[in-house]
Amino acid sequence: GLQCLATENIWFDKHRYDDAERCFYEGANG
Amino acid sequence: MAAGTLFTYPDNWRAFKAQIAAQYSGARLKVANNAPAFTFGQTNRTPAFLNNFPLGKVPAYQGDDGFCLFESNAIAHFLSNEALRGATPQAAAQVLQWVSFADAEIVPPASAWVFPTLGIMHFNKQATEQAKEETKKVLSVLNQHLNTRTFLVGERVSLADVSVACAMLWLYKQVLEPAFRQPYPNVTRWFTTCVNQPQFKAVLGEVKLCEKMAQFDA
Amino acid sequence: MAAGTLFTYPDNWRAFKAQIAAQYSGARLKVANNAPAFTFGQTNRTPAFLNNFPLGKVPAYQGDDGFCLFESNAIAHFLSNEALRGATPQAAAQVLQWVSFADAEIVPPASAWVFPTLGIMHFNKQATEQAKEETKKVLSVLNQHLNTRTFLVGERVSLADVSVACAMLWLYKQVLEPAFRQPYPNVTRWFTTCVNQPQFKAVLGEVKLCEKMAQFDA
Repeated sequence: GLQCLATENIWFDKHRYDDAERCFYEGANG
Repeated sequence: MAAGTLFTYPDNWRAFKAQIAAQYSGARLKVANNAPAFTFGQTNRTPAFLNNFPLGKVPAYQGDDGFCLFESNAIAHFLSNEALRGATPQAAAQVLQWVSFADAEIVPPASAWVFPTLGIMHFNKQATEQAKEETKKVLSVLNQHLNTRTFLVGERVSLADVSVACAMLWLYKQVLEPAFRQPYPNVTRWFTTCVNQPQFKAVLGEVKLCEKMAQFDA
Repeated sequence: MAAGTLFTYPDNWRAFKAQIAAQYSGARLKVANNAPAFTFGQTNRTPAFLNNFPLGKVPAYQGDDGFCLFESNAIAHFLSNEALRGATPQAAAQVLQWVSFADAEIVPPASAWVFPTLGIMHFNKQATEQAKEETKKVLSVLNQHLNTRTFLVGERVSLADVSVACAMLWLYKQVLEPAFRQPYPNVTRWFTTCVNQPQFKAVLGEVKLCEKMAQFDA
């Protein structure tokens, strides 16, 4: 089970993209 | 018939899902995406907003009756009609399948590839190359599925098409240049059909397909 | 009443969502998670499997009537009953809200924190610290929501509880030691209530809460 879990496609970086998107659009909105 | 306000910043593909759903269902949706109704980065940090939407994220929906929802899939579903959600248990499940597919399989590589070209994030060659390969896999799956279908579920537009198309907006606008998308003609046919529906057009305006793959914008 | 086969590997928290849903609805679900019925890494790479499930991922569901579904949320939804899905449009939307919340807000940090402790990912101190902070935020939101509620949506168990609880399984089993979870008593009360429901217990067995935070397992 653990070996299979290791193959799961998890978006570990999601928080970096969320933060970048938030900062970008906060800036775009002044 | 639902009626309420959608809080978002302008040009938010996640909000588009809800807005397009409302076009189909006739739900009365006010979009609060600029001052004074809503300023992203300010309004969504106020105690009043966080009381209703504890994550402070958008899009966020508040019905005229006070009913509050966050998470774009939930809002789009609420603002839909039965046809959009899938009229049978099988169709409804297939709609959810493609909605999940959009979030799990399209959004991560699309973000990794497109964000640097919009100046949202720094460029990372390895991440971009990996994102391109994952996007090819997604396009391949969709192309096969759409080989004998006009829409993703059933014979008409559903939330599946709305969600997947919105998740692919930036891909088709920024980076899927003609040479790259050439092996996936069914997907482009399907995408073009969707964005030219009146209900999509009312929200998205004219969607111009990428002519030359955007590169990193420093 | 749905009847079919769920292809998965053993101990797959995503498959648990569908299995628990079937317990509530009475759907007849055969679980194919080991040889000869299904061998992960082999069966899901065969042309026959990929023909039905083009991503080659599990869990994957095939009804006795041949109806195929992938994406765990779609399968769980299909195998549910109306009570689990949410009996009103508002309840159904709130269920989807928490299902999306689980995937978007819980799974990424939970995986980043837990996987190294299971020895299936390299340890990165910064990533783990970040994951802990994100988990605290999630727990805080849930704790506030559950301050006056027994379940996430309405007065009874719904797919919202099933999805969020399954997404948090590894957290509660591996890393949320008593001191860490102490500020979020409502969440632990809710989680314990859920996993002790007969329908959860039939799938999960006894769920032992973490006594000491697991560390990186080399």
